[in-house]
Amino acid sequence: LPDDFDWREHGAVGPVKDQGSCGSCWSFSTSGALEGAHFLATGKLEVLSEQQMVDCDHECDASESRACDSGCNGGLMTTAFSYLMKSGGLQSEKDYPYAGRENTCKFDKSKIVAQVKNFSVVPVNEDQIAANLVKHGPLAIGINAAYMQTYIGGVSCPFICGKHLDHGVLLVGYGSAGYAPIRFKEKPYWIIKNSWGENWGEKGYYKICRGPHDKNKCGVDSMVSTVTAIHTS
Amino acid sequence: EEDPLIQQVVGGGEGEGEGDELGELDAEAHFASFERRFGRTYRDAGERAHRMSVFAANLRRARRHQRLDPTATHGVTKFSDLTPDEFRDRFLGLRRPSSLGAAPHEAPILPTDG
Repeated sequence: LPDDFDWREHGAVGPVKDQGSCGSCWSFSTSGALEGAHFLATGKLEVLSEQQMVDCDHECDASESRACDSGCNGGLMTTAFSYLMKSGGLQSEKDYPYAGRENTCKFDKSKIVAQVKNFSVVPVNEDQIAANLVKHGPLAIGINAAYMQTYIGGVSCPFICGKHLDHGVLLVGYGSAGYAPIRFKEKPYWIIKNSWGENWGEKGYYKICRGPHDKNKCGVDSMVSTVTAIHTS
Repeated sequence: EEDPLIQQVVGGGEGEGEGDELGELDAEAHFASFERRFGRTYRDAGERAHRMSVFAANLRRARRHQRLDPTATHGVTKFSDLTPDEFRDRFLGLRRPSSLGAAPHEAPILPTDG
């Protein structure tokens, strides 16, 4: 495994977006992972649509018929991947632009740009997460956002942080040592793309510590999924 | 390494009273700057007063976060006039996975050495 890795340097990460006042983080995490997978499969970075999932994905958990994706009221990335496999794929942002609220579904199968081949859930193990990140591209992850409302920059490594997950984001890379005030040793960290616009955090990004002393900080290792895209010429 | 960590948390508790009382002027100045920076306008004076009290509480919360999370920088963000509940309802959105379901599609273990 490389000491540092960042998919942004390889052109696999699209622009930072803004979900606005709508609980649709799950669709941004899903679209970001598929953008990366599509890039790896085709060499092209397509900016994909979240609105198609907000409007059209009401997929439910296989084991719990009441646990369904529901637009601005929340969803789950693995269920969204299932929806995308069933619907045939995802349109581009350009063809199905983001509205920040749920509307009637306007999915147009003839305009599919990216298709999910399959997806999988990565074990709660930081080496496996790093290996899947390097091999399959950016990963859809859940996190506890308790410290993110006041976050401005640096490597977040709270002494106390809950592990129940309430936010979906995209893991795009990792670093071996990040900025820390002199009295703290430098912390290795994950690089996370958020969907709150570029005027939040570090130009829209968040860094959280990782490593043997800081495993699964704020639950960051506990809901990680990877997706592979169908290769289209 | 461990000691500063523990002291830090303890310090956080002791420091609860220190400087936590934001002067009215302080909060007003910060809030006016926040309104300008993020282009905030409120329905009426009552709504603005309410948002300013939420903002002052979030300043204290940012200070607590700074003590508990010293390797990051915490402070005023575009969400500083929202209560934690409003923030959670409007800007998160991850649904809990069903407790029943076995984890689908387990990823194969990848080699990580060499």
